[in-house]
Amino acid sequence: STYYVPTGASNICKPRRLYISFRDVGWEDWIIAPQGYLANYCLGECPFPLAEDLNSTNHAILQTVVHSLDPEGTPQPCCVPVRLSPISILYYDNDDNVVLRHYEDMVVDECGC
Amino acid sequence: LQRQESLVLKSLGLTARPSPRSPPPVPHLLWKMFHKRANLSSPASEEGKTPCWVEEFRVPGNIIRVFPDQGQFIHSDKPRSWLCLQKRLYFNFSTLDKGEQVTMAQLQIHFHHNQYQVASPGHPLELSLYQATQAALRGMSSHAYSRKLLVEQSFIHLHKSFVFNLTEAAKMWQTPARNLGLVLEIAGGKLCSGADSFLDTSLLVVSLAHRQCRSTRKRR
Repeated sequence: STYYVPTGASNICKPRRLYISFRDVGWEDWIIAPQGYLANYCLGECPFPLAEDLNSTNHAILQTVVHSLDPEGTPQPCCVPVRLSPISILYYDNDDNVVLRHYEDMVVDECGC
Repeated sequence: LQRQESLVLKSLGLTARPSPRSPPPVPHLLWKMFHKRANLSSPASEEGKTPCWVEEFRVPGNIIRVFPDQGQFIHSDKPRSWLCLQKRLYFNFSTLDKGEQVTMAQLQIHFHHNQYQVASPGHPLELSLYQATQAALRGMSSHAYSRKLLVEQSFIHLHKSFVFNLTEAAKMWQTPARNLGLVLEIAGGKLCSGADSFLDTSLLVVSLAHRQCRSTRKRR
């Protein structure tokens, strides 16, 4: 028999707000714009049973089953980005050229297990 | 932390953290393009558009660079009275990655002229742009080395700006040995002396780094 502990909604895997300031990273000298952006991150539990809205992989579903049977031997699946979006950055490169470049996978839009 | 940073910078196409020495002003067009992209919440999700397409120029690409001109004025030992300006134009492409594909290049010539509206009333000036195809040795006259005429244009107003498509030449310049630059000549006017003092040239280049272009279509 399995042992089910309900997880509060706030602990469920989902995107959390994270603003990255290029000044904090020390890149303000060469990044012209933006000064920072909302990058977000994934945090939360992937509890058994996995709900459909957690964008779970088949592997994660089976891992939660095995975890529920043997919590010591197998960890819960991880909460990770499953959909990211790009941003554009305007900056000076190593030769002082002005560059506008499109970068993939910069913002976490959705998380999953 | 430094190792982590160098990995991030490498993925951004940079060898080290840039430290601009004399950063040029950001061209108005790039600001405009940046703001347009920033205002789109998720450009990749727009119907029918891919993130590696530059709508402004209708070409594939995900990197837009503005290269300042690094060429020098040519001062001939035997000045020709009909020639009021002769200048080499050189754009350093060393920053482009090997895997990048140049899809568009536009030469922009601006005359920051605020004194004379007309350089030579009644006598149009002739602008000629040549692609240098062979290196010149010191002492050789400008015609002694081979060059290919790319553009010829007449104009009267010195405050005018010109934009020329140099995509084919720029594609060639990705091979450093073939990047011998251009020669710009302006000829014909009597009042054109000093035209060099307000000449500003730059090259806007769109390129495509395939590795960073991913299909946005969802797997079925």
